[in-house]
Amino acid sequence: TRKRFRETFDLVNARFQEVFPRLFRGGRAELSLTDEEDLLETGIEIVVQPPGKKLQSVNLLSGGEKALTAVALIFSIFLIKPSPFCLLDEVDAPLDDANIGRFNEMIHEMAQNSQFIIITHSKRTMEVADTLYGVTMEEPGVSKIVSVRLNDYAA
Amino acid sequence: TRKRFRETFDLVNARFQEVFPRLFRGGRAELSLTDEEDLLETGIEIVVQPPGKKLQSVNLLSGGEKALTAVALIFSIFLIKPSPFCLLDEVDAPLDDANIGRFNEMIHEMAQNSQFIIITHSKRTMEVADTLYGVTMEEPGVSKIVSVRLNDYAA
Amino acid sequence: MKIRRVDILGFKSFVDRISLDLQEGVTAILGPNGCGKSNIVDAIRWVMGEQNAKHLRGRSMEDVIFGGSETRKPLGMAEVSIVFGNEDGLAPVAFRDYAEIMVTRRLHRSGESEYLINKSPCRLLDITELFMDTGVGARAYSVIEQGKIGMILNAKPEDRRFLIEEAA
Amino acid sequence: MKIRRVDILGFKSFVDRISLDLQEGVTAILGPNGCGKSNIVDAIRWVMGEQNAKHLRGRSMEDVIFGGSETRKPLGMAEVSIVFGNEDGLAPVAFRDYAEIMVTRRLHRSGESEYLINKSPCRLLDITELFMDTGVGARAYSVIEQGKIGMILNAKPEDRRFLIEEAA
Ligand SMILES: Nc1ncnc2c1ncn2[C@@H]1O[C@H](COP(=O)(O)OP(=O)(O)OP(=O)(O)O)[C@@H](O)[C@H]1O
Ligand SMILES: Nc1ncnc2c1ncn2[C@@H]1O[C@H](COP(=O)(O)OP(=O)(O)OP(=O)(O)O)[C@@H](O)[C@H]1O
Ligand SMILES: [Mg+2]
Ligand SMILES: [Mg+2]
Repeated sequence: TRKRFRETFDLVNARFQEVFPRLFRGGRAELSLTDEEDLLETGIEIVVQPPGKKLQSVNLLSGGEKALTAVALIFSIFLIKPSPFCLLDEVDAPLDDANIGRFNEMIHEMAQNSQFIIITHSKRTMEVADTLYGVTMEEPGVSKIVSVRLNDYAA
Repeated sequence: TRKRFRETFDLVNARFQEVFPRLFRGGRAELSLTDEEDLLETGIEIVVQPPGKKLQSVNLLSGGEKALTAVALIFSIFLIKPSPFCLLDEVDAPLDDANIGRFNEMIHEMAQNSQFIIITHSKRTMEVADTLYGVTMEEPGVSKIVSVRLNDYAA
Repeated sequence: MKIRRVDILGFKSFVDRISLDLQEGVTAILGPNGCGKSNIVDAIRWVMGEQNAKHLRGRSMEDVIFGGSETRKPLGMAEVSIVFGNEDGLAPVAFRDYAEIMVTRRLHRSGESEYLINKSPCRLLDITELFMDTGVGARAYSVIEQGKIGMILNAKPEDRRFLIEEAA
Repeated sequence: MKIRRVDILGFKSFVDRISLDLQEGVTAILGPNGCGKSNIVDAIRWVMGEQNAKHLRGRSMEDVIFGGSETRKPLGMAEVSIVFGNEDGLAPVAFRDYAEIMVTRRLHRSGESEYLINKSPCRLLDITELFMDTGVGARAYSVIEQGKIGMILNAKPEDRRFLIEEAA
């Protein structure tokens, strides 16, 4: 398992170094092991440099940059070992329009092989979804699900 | 100070019981002291019932309901003892359009006496602001501030 | 195995039975604050075997049973079924001939739990084994709950290794 | 005392000097992810006396000095000034005759700090006293940082009393 952890880590790390600049439209990032000697206990450090900025500790990143970095890591793992489906609950909430666009582009690529279920308040995410469901509570406390066409919602 | 804590608590609690149903368009909520005997150590419990729903523990509330409840409490304290200014950073992020509308209504009332500085990604919040500033980074890593008119931004 | 459908009855705010048909590709779920969107995510995690009520925002598992509203009385049972399509033949040997596999979980207010596969009572162990064999289990990187995306960057380095471990 | 203006130079991503004129009412600040909006909030908290770098997302206070970019070298000093208007006459006696009061904080990479009131050097104590006397201090309920609104509901009951204490 030490070997499998190392192999998986290296694969995910390689992927992460591609996915990050794709979502950020530039910049670079990589994972590193805090203890190369002890693969059973080692932690995983994340080093990030947004495009045009200097390498610095992740805590100084903005709310949106942190979220997009985490998304890049999650997508990297998903690409190495896809699950049949993926549930994302309001993951796009801190992202601006440009980042939401790239986020959705990647989701749609991965959705060719896996089912993606995305809870969102963002119209941009809704516009590019294949299927839309609305959850309503006409009767207070009682949830209902309805099929939605985007023109209904935007109206 | 025990007396002042009690007085302030009661004033904030009374306000909270008005502000909550205003932001939620119904329902009720109140604060309670975990230890009425020990005013120096007591904690503050929050009891919430969104409109039409049953009273339940706050952890079952939705992300948006939790945020709006916290906003109701913050606004209640602010109304009891206003600060000259208030800085809110993306507080409206988890709120849907209807809630953002009521949130902004209250902000504009309080802004008659205090300065409000709101960082937001929400167009609805931007539409009702008195002044708009845009922060840009044309040169990567270098922040600049510009005055914004909403039609520029929406374009 | 793709998810074909999720049926929810009596789980959290789904007091009336609802059916969510799931298509290929990207499905977006929208609606106002508090209407039940995240409750759907909780329902899917629950039927897939979540045993910790805190991971479903509850204090005890009984919290997932519809507790009543202004107009409706509380219910005595929560039930969620998830239906998988066996197109890719990934189903374990015992289910090789089925076109669909339905996993059902029920919780009674008495505390009694029921688990069923294709409407046939089984043990929790059979369900967890089914999910393990088919690789369909809700892995840490395939379910991101509301507000949890920030935890990855804020976590200590040791608390991130589970993501790699689950993929390994 | 209303805020008239905030001047930022060398603080975080504000490598070039910027001036933010603040009006009455509601000012909305917008812009893409990572462009510097929350850094403005950090700058205001810092000039008002924040001593804990972790409250400004830093590990040490030196982190608030512009650290360089692809096109710019790091700077040796961060400086933020906040200008208050004394229309409501709330200023302490010493400043009764001033129309405006400017509070300035500087941090050099050497670790040396400077504090000034109306461009006149003073001690950190004079600044904290000024803010206390005028009631202008950044109270816990008047600055809500990004992502922190959820902490109020998630906090233990004992960890919420500070909100009432600050208002009392
Ligand atoms: N056992 C239960 N019985 C009845 N109602 C419940 C129960 N558990 C949770 N709820 C209700 O479900 C609602 C939360 O639903 P949910 O978290 O799915 O909302 P949401 O659509 O995700 O909203 P948001 O956009 O704010 O995240 C709460 O109002 C809560 O009161
Ligand atoms: N000392 C520093 N020197 C240079 N750049 C810095 C420094 N400290 C922080 N930054 C940069 O500032 C950026 C964060 O800015 P800020 O948090 O204000 O963004 P924001 O506009 O609030 O974005 P979001 O909408 O995502 O919340 C980061 O990219 C970070 O690299
Ligand atoms: Mg939700
Ligand atoms: Mg920010």
